[in-house]
Amino acid sequence: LFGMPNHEELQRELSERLREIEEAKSDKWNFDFAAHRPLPPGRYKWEP
Amino acid sequence: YKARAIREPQRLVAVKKLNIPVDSESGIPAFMIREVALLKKIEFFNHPNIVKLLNVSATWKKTLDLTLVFEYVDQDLSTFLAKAPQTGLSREMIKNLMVQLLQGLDFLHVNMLVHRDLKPANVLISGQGRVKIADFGLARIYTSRIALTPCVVTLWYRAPEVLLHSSYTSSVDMWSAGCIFAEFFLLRPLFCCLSEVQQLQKIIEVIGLPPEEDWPAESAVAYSPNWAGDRTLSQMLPNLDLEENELLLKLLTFNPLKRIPASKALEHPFFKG
Amino acid sequence: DANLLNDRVLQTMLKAEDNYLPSANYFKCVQKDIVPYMRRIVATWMLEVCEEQKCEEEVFPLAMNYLDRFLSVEPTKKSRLQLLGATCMFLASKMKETIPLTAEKLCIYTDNSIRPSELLQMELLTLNKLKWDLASVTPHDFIEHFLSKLPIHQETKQILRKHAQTFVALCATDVKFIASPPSMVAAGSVAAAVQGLHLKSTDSILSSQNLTDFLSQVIKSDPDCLRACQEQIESLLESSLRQAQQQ
Repeated sequence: LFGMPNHEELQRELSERLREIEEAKSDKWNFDFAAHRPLPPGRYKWEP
Repeated sequence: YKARAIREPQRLVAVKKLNIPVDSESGIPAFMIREVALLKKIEFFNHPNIVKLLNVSATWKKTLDLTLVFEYVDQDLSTFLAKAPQTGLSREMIKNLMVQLLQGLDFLHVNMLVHRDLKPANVLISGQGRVKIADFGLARIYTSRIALTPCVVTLWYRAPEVLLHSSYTSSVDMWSAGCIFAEFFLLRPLFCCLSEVQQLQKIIEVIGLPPEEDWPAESAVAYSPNWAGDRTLSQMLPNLDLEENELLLKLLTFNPLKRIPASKALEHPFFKG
Repeated sequence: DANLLNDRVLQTMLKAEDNYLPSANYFKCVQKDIVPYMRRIVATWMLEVCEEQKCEEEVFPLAMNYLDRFLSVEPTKKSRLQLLGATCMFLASKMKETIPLTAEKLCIYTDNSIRPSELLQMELLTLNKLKWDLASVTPHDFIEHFLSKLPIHQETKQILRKHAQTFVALCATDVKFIASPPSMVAAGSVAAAVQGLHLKSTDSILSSQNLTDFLSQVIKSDPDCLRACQEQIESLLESSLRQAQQQ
């Protein structure tokens, strides 16, 4: 409707935005959700 | 994993990881989107008897990894009942658990939510005796116009109208609550059969044959008078007093339109004092 | 379901609806590349897709709520506005349909200007930006409550519901209603529908003045505010009918 999106640029920017969001969450919970393991030290003391 | 927050608020959290094999076409599964949306919606009201979802993380690889951070609760009702003393639960304990379960249900129904999968495994209970309803996998916002799919509750806690593949409403949760109420006294499931027809027969055997006009017209199974059994609920649960028995019968009412809603059940004399 | 059409449910929804309101002035404060007429174009396209796909009535207004909430927090290029619209329909249909719209079908509706992989990534970005909080209260949630309070026959109720739902969809295409509470849009739509159908009834509650006063009490709003909303809906209806005739 308002011009063709640049697919390469779009793909890159979407991946970038999503990565930033997930990093912020890992920091908040000191937990690496992608690798599914705790990231000590931090606010939460994780145990299996 | 589970964790304790080092600083205030000192809370226990746990991680629930779902690895969802999705075809590249459909994206995030609808049931996950609904489950999380409903938990976020009701979180605003911060109800003590509903489990809290604290974080959602999603990462695409070949499949979809969804990681949910929930407030952690020590055990579910199944485990709790399995560990209960053979002498049974005290009346006070049963009253306390039932009030919390009904308050959680009443809150869901006031928010136009039907849980549809209520069973002891989906009811959590903390070390302090706090009851929290969980696992909204099948729940969805109920509006009277959208046909709800019949894949509903686990068999043993399934309401008759669901077994009959008839239409159903928020009262399906009240039937499940009735089954759980009975289980507090029996320490084992009230109706535990292997097939839908057996389940229905067992129900009718125990609560009695409903009047034919209560039988859903469009149901998959025909009304059959010879299903009437010779035992009654009070014979199955002889040690219930008058009020307990009456509340149980109101919860295990065959006709969903006549079944007691959570708001009314909370006003029942059984909970007085 | 009698357990759901009661005042406790209504009060709870009135409390919850504010959590899902977009900001009224995102065009000025957040967006640099997107202007109001573009929202109308993408909304009209979304409405056509939802109608052609025979989606549940709630899917379109819900999708517009997601679009406005996203644009309230995320500066977006105009070349991605249609991708956002398709994503919002994708999510709204997952919330409300037993068989949701597929990514492939939505891409076809954009003349394949977007790809399924982009839609799936945009879905995740949108979910995060809306904090996965997709169970927005929509005007449709209120219509049933208002109709259950009016002394009208069942078949009249059916006609009234259809007209009110059409007005709700019309409001969702217009920027004037972006930040109107769903209860206000629903009450204005029901009042405009009663007016438009010249419904009369034995008691006077259906007269314009009384109905607006009654509904404004139900949604706890100022009667003049509701009347203004109803008038906006009626003038929007006139202008869209005029446009349709011209076309």
